[in-house]
Amino acid sequence: EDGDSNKDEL
Amino acid sequence: MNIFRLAGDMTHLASVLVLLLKIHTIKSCAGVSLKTQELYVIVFATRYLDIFTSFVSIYNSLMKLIFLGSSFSIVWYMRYHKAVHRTYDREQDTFRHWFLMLPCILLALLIHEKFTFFEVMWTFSLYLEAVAILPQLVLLQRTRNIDNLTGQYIFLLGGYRGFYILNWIYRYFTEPHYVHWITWISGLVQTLLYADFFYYYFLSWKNNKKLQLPA
Repeated sequence: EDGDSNKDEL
Repeated sequence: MNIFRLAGDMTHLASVLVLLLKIHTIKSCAGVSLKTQELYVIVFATRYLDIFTSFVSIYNSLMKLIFLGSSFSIVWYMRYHKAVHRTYDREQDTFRHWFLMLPCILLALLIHEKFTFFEVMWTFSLYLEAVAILPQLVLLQRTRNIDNLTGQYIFLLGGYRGFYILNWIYRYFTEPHYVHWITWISGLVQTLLYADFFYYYFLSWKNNKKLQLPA
């Protein structure tokens, strides 16, 4: 996951 | 993915499975707030709008489907399944949850990372999730003691966000410029809302007696 996104989280 | 986030997701999964198990096997939703469950349907519906447009991983898509499916089916059971609906105490579950949504949507329109439809909806779902448990906690205060399964459901539901906080700390230290104040603050507020419940849950577990919330 690239650091600046947190759309990989549920 | 890190161990904290995996623990958080598994705890979250366990919470919805415990609730589904309770409702499906003993056909009872006594002590469960329909309002909170409806808010969670909205949380997942607005959180996972990008389920068909952005693919992260099989795990991510699978979990999104499970959370969407379980929250919808819990609401369906509580609303339309005769046996279950009979055990729903409508008189006590009177929290005006639509009033919770309004400030969340306004706040999402004011404070967000990007002003796009997806981002505002996603931010709205974060704010709403932080307060979605309130109708359930109010219902517990009114009905006072709660059965084990409902207690476990709330305990797990509160615990998952606690694991996510550890996940955010871990990612902050391991990933450069991973900074998401909105996510962190709403997640912290959400976990703090469970704090007093955790306290009484721990007390009842320590003294090995039924969970009683103070009046």
